[in-house]
Amino acid sequence: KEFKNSTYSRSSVDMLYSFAKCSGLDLIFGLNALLRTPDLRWNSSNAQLLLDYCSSKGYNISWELGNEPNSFWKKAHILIDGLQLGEDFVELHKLLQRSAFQNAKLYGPDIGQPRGKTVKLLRSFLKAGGEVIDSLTWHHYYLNGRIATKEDFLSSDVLDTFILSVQKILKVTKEITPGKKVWLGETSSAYGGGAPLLSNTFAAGFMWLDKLGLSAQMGIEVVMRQVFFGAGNYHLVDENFEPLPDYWLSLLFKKLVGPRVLLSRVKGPDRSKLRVYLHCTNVYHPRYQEGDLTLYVLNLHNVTKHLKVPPPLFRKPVDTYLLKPSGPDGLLSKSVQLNGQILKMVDEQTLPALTEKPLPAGSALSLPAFSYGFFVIRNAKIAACI
Amino acid sequence: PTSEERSYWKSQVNHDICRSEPVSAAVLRKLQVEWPFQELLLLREQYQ
Repeated sequence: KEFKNSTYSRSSVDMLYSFAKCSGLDLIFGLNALLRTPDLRWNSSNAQLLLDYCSSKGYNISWELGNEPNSFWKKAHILIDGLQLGEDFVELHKLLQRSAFQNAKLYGPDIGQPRGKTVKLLRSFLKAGGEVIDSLTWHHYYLNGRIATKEDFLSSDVLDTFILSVQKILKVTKEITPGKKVWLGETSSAYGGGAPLLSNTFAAGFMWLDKLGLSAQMGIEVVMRQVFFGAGNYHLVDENFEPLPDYWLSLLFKKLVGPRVLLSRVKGPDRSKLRVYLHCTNVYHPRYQEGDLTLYVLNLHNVTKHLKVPPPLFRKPVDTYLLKPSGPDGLLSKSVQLNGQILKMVDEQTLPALTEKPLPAGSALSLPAFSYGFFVIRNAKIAACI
Repeated sequence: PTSEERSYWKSQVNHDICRSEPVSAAVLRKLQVEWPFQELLLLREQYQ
């Protein structure tokens, strides 16, 4: 319940900003919402110092205020209700308007899982401060990292729990601030640093890919991953900056999947174990063109599954990008192969080529037991993708 | 800023920040020494 006083020096902020900028990332800075006046209003003086410094440097930053405010009492013995938090966001918005950050984006409230009191907090937050946020952010983890098992990571029932959580958030948002964008502001497989020997292995990819697919399908346009580099097990690169399986999966997703989402269904028994998602292909990929389709599939069955796409797509050429674990650890491997080739950095700065495997027209799309992959249907000429 | 950070940033003045020189050995060493402690702290907070 006590926090050590920690200081962000100017050079720390500079390093953080240059890391984001030089990596082509957008920086969202989460301000401390636990600094309070005696009557429990947010004390913005500390934030003002940071805003002043960042505007003097001409930095382009978006802002958040507080992290998981539903846990403030548990973490810090400070009880803030949704109404107060909403008013705090309005105060921050005014501060931004008076600074060089008039056009900066503001996101929040970064609440945790939508359970009883948290939903109540969200509801009153949106009533008081919903108008000043550009997107609503919430956090999601499937499991507690300390007790999660391999079976959990491969369970379609566990994957489906995400749907219910999204629906709860969307319902409240639609009711109070219709049209407001909803984003995942922090998410991963398991909380508390992830699950040891699971969250950093091939097995974690089922949760990650399924979450990306479901999020897109349900209208969540931004998913922020916990974590690129950090403590625990759910990082994308390890302590030596070597990419882990979820990094390679994210990279392939970025390369192949465009933002436009289409509806896809599997006909056949036990459909929840064969999960398919369909998007227009990323048109910035040099090999593909407008009108192409990217299908990504997770096979949670313990046998190979063969998919047949319906006519008129059946006769179209298809590129396969199949991911499988590499080495004796099987699903718990930290190494992956793409179409049989182990993915590895060429040198410190060079990513390997992500090479497709073309399939003869008319072939079934095969997915071995407990694997996932992407299929790009070329020359599909889908009107919705043009 | 620590003295190591200060010397690093001094060396970067008037440079394009995305074409900066490699981090000095002193800064690298400092970060590597600090990381295991930060890692423990982060992990404790994440679990909390």
